[in-house]
Amino acid sequence: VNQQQQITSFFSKK
Amino acid sequence: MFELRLVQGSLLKKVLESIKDLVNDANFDCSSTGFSLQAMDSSHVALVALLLRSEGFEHYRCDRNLTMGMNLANMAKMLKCAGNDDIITIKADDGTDTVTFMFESPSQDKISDFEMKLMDIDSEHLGIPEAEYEAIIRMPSAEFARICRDLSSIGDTVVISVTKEGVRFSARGDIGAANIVCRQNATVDKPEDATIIEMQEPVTLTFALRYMNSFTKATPLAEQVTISMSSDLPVVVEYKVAGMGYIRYYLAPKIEE
Repeated sequence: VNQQQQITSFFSKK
Repeated sequence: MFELRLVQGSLLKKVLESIKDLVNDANFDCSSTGFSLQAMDSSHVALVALLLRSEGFEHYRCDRNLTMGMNLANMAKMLKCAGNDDIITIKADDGTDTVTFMFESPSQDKISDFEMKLMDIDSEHLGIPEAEYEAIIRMPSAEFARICRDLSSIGDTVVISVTKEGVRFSARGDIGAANIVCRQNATVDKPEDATIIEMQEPVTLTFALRYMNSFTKATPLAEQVTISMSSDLPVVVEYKVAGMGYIRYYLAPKIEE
């Protein structure tokens, strides 16, 4: 099963 | 107060067309640096970052930093009312909840203004670190758009694979499979027709074509597109905006479970 990763998990929250 | 004037108003129309399908509501940040936006799509899988530097405008005044929340579909509706040759001015006074778009015909014989209500948008601002990318592809934007469109008739996802042979775009679906290989080609008459591949490491990543196709709405902005990839990082698809800035799309890769 493919799972799309969320962009928030890659970039730090300001 | 905030005021910007762009003689080549069609640029702003094109910018809106390239983000309005991805993002519904967004905050535009106005500062002395320029007019910028960072927004995620509703599923938080893609992020769009726009920067139009203040020096790129014929007139730019920003007395203090200002955030303007706008519904992009409504903003696009208003900008559609500007002619392609029109000069566009965007104005907002401090303490008001509206923004004014003014359109002037090149001969100054028709001047229109459209006022739009601003909105309060609670948005998450992400810090995007500078990254070293394992592979950077520069290619004609129309070619990239064509590949994404063609592959979406075969499958839902594209596997982008960069090796020393070139860049391979692959899709697979119920009716079959497709592979499109683009090789480096720097010996062209016009630089905008070149395909340049800078590779430190071979890299293969999988992405949803629905998003890639949405990014290619920016094709009218630039002759070339830059695709930057690293394992385990979002791809960056970048279109320059006529020497005044850029629109960058970040898309999280699909991962096999």
